Amino acid sequence: VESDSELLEKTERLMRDWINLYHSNTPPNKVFHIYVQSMNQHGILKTDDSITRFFRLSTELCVDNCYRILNGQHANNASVLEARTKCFQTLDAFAHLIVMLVKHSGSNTGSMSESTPKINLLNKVLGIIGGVAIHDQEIRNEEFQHLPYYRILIILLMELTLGPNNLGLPAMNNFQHQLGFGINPSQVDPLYESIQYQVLNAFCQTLKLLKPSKAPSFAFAWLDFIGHRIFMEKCLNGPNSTPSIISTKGWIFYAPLLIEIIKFLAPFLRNVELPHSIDLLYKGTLKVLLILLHDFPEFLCEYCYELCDAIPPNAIQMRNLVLSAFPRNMRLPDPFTPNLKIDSLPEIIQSPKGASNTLSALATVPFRKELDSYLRTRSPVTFLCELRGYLQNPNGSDGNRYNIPLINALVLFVGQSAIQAITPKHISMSSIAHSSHMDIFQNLAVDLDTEGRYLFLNAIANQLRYPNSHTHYFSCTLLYIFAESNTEAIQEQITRVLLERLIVNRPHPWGLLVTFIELIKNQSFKFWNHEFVRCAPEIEKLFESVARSCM
Amino acid sequence: LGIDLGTLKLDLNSAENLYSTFCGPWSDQPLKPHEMDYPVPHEYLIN
Amino acid sequence: PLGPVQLPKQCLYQLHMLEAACRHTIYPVDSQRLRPYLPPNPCPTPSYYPQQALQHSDSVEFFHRLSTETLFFIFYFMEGTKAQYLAAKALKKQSWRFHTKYMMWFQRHEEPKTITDEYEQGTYVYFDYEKWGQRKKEHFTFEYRYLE
Repeated sequence: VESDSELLEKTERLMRDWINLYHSNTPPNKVFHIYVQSMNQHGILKTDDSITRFFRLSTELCVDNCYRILNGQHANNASVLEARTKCFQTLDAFAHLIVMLVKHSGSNTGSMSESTPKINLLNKVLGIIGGVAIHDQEIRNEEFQHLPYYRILIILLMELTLGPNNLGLPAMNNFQHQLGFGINPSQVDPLYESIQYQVLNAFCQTLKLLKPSKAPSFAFAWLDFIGHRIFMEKCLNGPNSTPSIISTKGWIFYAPLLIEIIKFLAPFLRNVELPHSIDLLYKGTLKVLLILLHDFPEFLCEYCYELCDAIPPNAIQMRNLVLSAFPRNMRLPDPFTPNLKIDSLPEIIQSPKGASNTLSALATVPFRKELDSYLRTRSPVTFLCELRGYLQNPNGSDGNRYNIPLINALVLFVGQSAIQAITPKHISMSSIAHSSHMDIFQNLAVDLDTEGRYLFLNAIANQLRYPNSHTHYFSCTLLYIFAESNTEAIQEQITRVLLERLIVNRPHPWGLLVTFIELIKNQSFKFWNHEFVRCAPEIEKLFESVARSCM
Repeated sequence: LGIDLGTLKLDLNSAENLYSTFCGPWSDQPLKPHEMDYPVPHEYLIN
Repeated sequence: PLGPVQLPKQCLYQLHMLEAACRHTIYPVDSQRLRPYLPPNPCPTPSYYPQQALQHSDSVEFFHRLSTETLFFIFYFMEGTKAQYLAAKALKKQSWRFHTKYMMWFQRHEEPKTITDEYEQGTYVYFDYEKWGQRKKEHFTFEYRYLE
């Protein structure tokens, strides 16, 4: 086996040749096959192992060069942009070498099986780059710089997701001819699209490798990458997107990444005082969420359950932002409209998309059988008093004693089965009462301690979104629990949960506003008779101002 | 409570989509036309 | 009611690394292609110059109001960008046509002597970006085949 030093020397020479070639005026694809021959002569492409070592060494060479320039920037008082431009000379050249090798690996008949070598090579190289970055962070610690890795990844993304011929595949009309598809160019080319998803998937795997909890030094670049317009476009609109062709197949790639950054932030967000770096990352994440709310609200609607599981309970504004999303083709009536009858809205009987996979948390719980049986037959009666125990984390500490995703899943599951039993058309304060479903909810309201009840009420309030059958059912449920509870503590806590969501800066979910307005307007709840309405002058003033704006 | 999201410098009232001019979470300026890649006819690429 | 939570040790390590990482700013240029035909560092201009992009400067209407020379400047110096695209649209609105064979813009200077469904023959003006000015071309045959 060649020694590392021999291979390093070869690699250096080959890289230097390539960088010179890249910056010469001849277009790379004209000279690429000559370059590949020299790679072959040096035995670089001979075995899988030699390819791996070549890419690892060349990555490290480019990275070291970049560190040299960045660290020397102040010494020779180059401006930031000058230093960056210098770094990019090498990094971009290296990225384009990878692009050319990916494009030319395998054959170019355009059939599906021939794209496999391209994707395999891409996966390998991305994995190597991620591995070098992780190792670099362990070695350099605070001195780690994201730039070389970030730059290579973003140039690869731009080059490999630009258009059909970016992967060295024949232009589309040849496709049609060879594959016998009768597709006109403006339609989705299945082969191109399938390869693009594999390319996106390769990047997403690398992002998982470099996720903030594993590579915190790369966190800012990581968020910049998932917030990059091209990455958003390809994942959320589909790789072949045009204004008329939008595909949601890429959403399953994007959602776990978004949830990843929120999970990373969650422990820090649990404490009100945010350190500077966390504040930066938090605001950056809000910006990305705002873009999603504005441009891809359906995506937020679909993944709101997983996102709510990841968002800490006290990050109220972030959660409101997610819950405020509603499908673009939907018109929301002004919640402050007097005598608004939400049950007359056509959308109110439709169930929202995207709930199914969150219920998987319930599939494996030990009490599932009892839950199903209780919902069906209201037995075993012991289920109700055991339920609280099921929801608690074994050896959880204060503020962490409950399994929040499980509470969320339970509330959603019970609510969904209630809606199925009632049929969405008949949801009302009377139709939701006296059912096994309501038994469970009322029992939780009474039996849980303050912390547990807070999480339980949050789980219900998380369903108050745009007009749909869940919003309607859970709005009625929350008001019903308020009306039927015999202790003021529960009524006060319901009010607190709603209030804390309302007094935070916008946006506010439609269902939240509608429910709260109903609570303070509808005399049957005797809202204003309660002491807690007057527990502090500011609170009283706040209620009155909200009342004024809607009564 | 929370922050005024309007201070994050995103034009949330824009009828256009935001992501295509989004310059990343760390910048307050949207991308300017000469900073945005655009699929122009390849004959235009003269340099 | 949940109260603050003690950060686990791992979070403290992550926080330490984040604090160091946020010293290394990420610039928009980091995720944009290098534009070799543009000077890499925008030169600082006097503060009383407008520093912000003008409102709607990314719209076609704005470009329609730019002078022809400005449009050619943008077209030839900002290739591959939306600015080039918008400049091309505005030039077409001024009756300029891009001829792909010569990779140049032409504008009809006078009524053509011959018009068939394949070409027009006459006198045209074109923009010479090497001498940076307009030139007249007589007896030029404008082939529709090459009309972009």
